[in-house]
Amino acid sequence: TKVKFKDIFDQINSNLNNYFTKIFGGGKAYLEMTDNDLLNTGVSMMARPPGKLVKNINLLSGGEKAGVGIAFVFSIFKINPAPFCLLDEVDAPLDEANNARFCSVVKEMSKTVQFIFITHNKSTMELADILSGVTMREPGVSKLVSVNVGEAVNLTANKESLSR
Amino acid sequence: TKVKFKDIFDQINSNLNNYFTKIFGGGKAYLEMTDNDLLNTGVSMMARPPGKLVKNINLLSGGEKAGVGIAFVFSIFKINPAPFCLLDEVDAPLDEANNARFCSVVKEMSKTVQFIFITHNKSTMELADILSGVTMREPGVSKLVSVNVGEAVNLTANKESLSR
Amino acid sequence: MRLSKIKLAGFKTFVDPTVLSFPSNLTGIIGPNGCGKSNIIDAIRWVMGESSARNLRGESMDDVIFSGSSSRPEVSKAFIELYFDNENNTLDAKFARFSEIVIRREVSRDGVSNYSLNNTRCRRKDIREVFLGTGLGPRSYAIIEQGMISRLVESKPEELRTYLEEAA
Amino acid sequence: MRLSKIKLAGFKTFVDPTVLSFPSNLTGIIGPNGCGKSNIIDAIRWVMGESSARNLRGESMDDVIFSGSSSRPEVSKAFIELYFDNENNTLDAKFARFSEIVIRREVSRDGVSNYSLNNTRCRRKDIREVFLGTGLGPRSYAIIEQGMISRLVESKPEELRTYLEEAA
Ligand SMILES: Nc1ncnc2c1ncn2[C@@H]1O[C@H](COP(=O)(O)OP(=O)(O)OP(=O)(O)O)[C@@H](O)[C@H]1O
Ligand SMILES: Nc1ncnc2c1ncn2[C@@H]1O[C@H](COP(=O)(O)OP(=O)(O)OP(=O)(O)O)[C@@H](O)[C@H]1O
Ligand SMILES: [Mg+2]
Ligand SMILES: [Mg+2]
Repeated sequence: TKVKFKDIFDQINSNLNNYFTKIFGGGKAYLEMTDNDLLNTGVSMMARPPGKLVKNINLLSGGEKAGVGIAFVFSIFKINPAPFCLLDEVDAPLDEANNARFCSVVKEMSKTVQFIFITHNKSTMELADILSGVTMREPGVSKLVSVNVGEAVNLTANKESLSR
Repeated sequence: TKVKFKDIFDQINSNLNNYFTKIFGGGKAYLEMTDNDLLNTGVSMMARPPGKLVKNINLLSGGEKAGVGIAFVFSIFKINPAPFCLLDEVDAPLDEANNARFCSVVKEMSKTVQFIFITHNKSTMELADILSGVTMREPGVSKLVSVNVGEAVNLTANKESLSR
Repeated sequence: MRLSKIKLAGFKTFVDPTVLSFPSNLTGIIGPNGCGKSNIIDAIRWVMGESSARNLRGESMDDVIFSGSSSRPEVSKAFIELYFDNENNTLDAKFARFSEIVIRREVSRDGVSNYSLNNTRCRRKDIREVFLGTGLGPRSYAIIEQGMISRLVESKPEELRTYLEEAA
Repeated sequence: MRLSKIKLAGFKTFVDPTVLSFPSNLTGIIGPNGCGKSNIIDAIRWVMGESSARNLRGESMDDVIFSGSSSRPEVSKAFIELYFDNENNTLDAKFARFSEIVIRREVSRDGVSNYSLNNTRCRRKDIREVFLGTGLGPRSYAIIEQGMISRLVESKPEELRTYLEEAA
């Protein structure tokens, strides 16, 4: 129905901006409708990191696009929190400053959302309460080991021990 | 011409395997022709990390695909070394062990090939003789600063100073 | 409703029965390249009804069954079980009486899958029904695959619209 | 032949004239997200003849010209110069007499580009000719853009074949 779509659009639009500014420490992000007909219109996204006048979202950098994508997913979660959120190395393109802000957003949301995240990044590992290590001591066969956070940060420094 | 294509195919095929085993510490990688007609045949790639029996290259992981891609590019370089090689965050999907082996391959090749590489990864930064930092102290405007390697490793730990 | 654990057997590199539990809201999964981390994500999407082999990085639906290694022969079947704790009953009234919901999918080399819900055989449609309205599903906004986060912002306007509709 | 330096002005985020030199064979480029690292790669591909705006992440060819920031107005033109040291003369005999080769491309808001080779106006075709046989070009195997390395192995067989032909 038209009213419901407009309502969802407005809520996600304002959440998107909220999470975007949290991850980038400023700037703005918003959604636009491509057509007047609420029942059929497409939706486009626009984002401006702090101090920039971006003409076209495709000009954004790899890390900026990842940050906007994360903000968009989280803005949907706020409206309809699915039982869990699975993230596979979404932090790979982020620099340390944006990654730190991303981690604090996840920490905040984890009060109501269950996160399961895959990462190679030591500072993201420190966000976890529980770390599960996957090893392949026997080539081609996955096994689980439980790892404590402090140990993990050392382990990745010397990946040999996880992969041997 | 047919002979020339077959000759190039064989050389790249053997180089591919060489670089693949260097980056993954074992396993094998090879090229296959999809057709008997040398003038029109397509080329497909296959790679098996150590101890695995991979049926289809698409099943490989993100890091494994990056490693095979790098080995393929380097195997072409060996035949026809272009004046320079530009790598934009190719190390992002690699774990520390594969990244260390990738760096030592680059170091070896740098005797004859000029490398310019973009990275967020501290151990790849240490590979560089010269580090160029790009900053945006004035939002939206890029400026260059020269950075020494030791300083850079600290800088990324506190990205604030590069981006402020 | 929250995901309490997942059981894998014969699925991709998890040839031996393996249980991964999620006691907290912040679980990290780490390990070297190719060790099987993303295979866990594939397992969760598969048990929830993913029907495209390509979306599981394979060519045919039996590519999810362990195909052997240098030290082990291939196996003939695979199964995945997801255990949900439904204490606070956020699902449809129909499922209110279950305090735990277990969904299971198994497949054999002929590519035929069987689904079950709390140990009772059911259809794929029934599994989708469990998750209706929760935002979950094999291609939901709640599951971000490796490398896809940056491509999300490059999606076409009609694709972005479907994300909003899913949230409704 | 090796790349000794690049000069940028008015190009994307490099609004002020900037020179980046490459004295060694191992140059790293670092910096926070969005600071302009990949824009340098775009600049090199652009000056070598890249003609698709989409491949430069833009919609039209003037998207490479600095479009302004919160503290600066947009500018009306951009240019890039690549300086090659040709001491050991690996190029075609035609270029043997030059110990340094400078290629330049400039563009104004109307989208019209001018190329020049060692300060002499020339066509795009002449620039491509300089690099013939060296493996270089706007879409060469020698330039790996962000996120593309994993997609390389997923290329179709006829695409992989063209890489081999480029090497020949
Ligand atoms: N049916 C199967 N049988 C055996 N092995 C399989 C099967 N399907 C996939 N694999 C193997 O699983 C590996 C990929 O695992 P996965 O993608 O989970 O790695 P990952 O831990 O995510 O690594 P990365 O850090 O590089 O992303 C590949 O080496 C592939 O050969
Ligand atoms: N014509 C232009 N005028 C002004 N700014 C531009 C122009 N074209 C692109 N930009 C800006 O350049 C930035 C992208 O830069 P770039 O892709 O080089 O970042 P990066 O350093 O590679 O970052 P990352 O580490 O995230 O990959 C975007 O913020 C974009 O808005
Ligand atoms: Mg993975
Ligand atoms: Mg970049």
